[in-house]
Parts: sequence; C-alpha cells; structure tokens
Amino acid sequence: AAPQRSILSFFGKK
Amino acid sequence: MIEAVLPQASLLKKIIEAIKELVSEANFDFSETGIRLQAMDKSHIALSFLHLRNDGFSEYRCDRSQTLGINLESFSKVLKCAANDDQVQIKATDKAESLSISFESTAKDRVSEFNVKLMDIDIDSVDVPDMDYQATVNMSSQEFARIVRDMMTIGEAITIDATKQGVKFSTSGDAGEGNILLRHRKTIDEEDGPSSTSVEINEPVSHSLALKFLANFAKAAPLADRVSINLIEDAPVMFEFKISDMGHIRFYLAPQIEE
Repeated sequence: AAPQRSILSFFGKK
Repeated sequence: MIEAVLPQASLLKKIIEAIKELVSEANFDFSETGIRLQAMDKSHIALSFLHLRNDGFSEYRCDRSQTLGINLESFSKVLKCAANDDQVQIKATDKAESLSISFESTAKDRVSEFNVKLMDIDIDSVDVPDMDYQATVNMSSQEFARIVRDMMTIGEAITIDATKQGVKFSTSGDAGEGNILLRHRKTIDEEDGPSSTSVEINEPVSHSLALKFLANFAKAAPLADRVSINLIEDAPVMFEFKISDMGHIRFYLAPQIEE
C-alpha cells in the first residue's frame, strides 16, 4: 500500500 | 447548566452513527453558540469535525462553556432506546459526572431517561486553517456511498481526479482496476435530478486516498442528500455533509503519498 501521511503533518496542534 | 432539545431523536442517531466508527470517544464542546466536536481517528489520518448551531435546536441553553467527554459507543447504545420520532433532551449540570439523555414519545405518554458517564479525554486538537480549495465536487451522497462500495470490491485506495469535465474515481487491485466518471452539469436543477454532479474548479487536482476511511465518511450519507468534496494540492481532502438548517459534519482525510 502507498505510504500514508498524517493529519498532523498538515495541520498544527492547537 | 446545559440543556438542548431536538424534536427528533433520529437526527442525533444519524450524527453519532456517522462518527462513531472513526472516533470511539470525543470531547463535545458546548458554548452559547452551539456544539462543536473535533476528533482524529487513532492513526491520525482522518479528522472529524461536527458543528451544530444553537438555533437548530428547539431549545438550547448553555450558561457557561463546558466540555463533555463522551464514549460514542455508549451514546449510540442509549440512542437506540429512542424511537426515531421521539423528542430528545440532553442535559448536564456544571461539573456533572454524567450526561442525562431523555426521550419523549410524540403522544407525550412515554418518557425515558438514561445517564451516560462522562469522561476526561486527553486528545490533541488541531488548527484547521481556512483554505481556498482548487476544486469542489458537489454530488449526491447516495452516489458517493455507492461509488465507495463499488471501488472497495477492487482496491484499497481510490484516486479522485477533478477536472473541468467532471470527477473521476479510480482504483486498482490484484483482481483488476476500475473507474467511474461523473460528468459535470452546469446547473443542478429539477430536470437533472438530485443525482447530478457539479465540479467547480480553478485547477485540476488529483488525490489518492485510503478507501476504508471514505467508507466511514459515507455513513454520514443519511444526514444529507449532497456531499461536497473539496480538494487542494498537498493538503487533506475535506468532505462536507450539511445538517439541514443547523450545521455540518466535515471529514478531513490526509492523502497518501503518490508513488
């Protein structure tokens, strides 16, 4: 399967 | 003190069903303006975002902002005890240890009350910036659910290509490959029927996504006739289901890295 990125690599933690 | 009343339990049932597979427990933020929930799945690949405005409830009261941590499986079990047409009231006092949920039948001759334990949930929340999407696909939510189901028979990933001509969903797997093209209609009117698709586009954009998450998002289809798929290069894809007159559920899904 293709490698999967995380939401956290796009949106910063609050 | 928090008190919120919805005329039909079926709406709350559909909302919880739409997110409980992705998120097992979540913080519900109650404020004067309404209810918000933001939660990621365990793998941090998908983000669920719920907003219900206060004016969508038949009664709504929130004296001070409060966060209630709720196990969604427990919430769902309790909601199954309601008839779809029952009025539902949720209530919590300040510093409450449980959420009170009560149902009243349409004839007002049957009232049931349940309590669900509240929990402290320590989760990361993220800042979602406003984005100018390159392409927005607006399509029937039933059609979306069907495409996801069909693609899953072949592959594990789906590629969504949005162009001026329309939107193409494709997949491949050991057994073969397949694609489905929905052609863009300029206007969505009665003649075209509710199944037509529109693509607003600035630039063509393509994303590869894990199908199992889309299968979870499709569980929100009973909430809305339409879904919008919002795409931008190198950012999560946003799926939005509007909840009539009161808010929306949005799902953000991180793309796979193209090989």
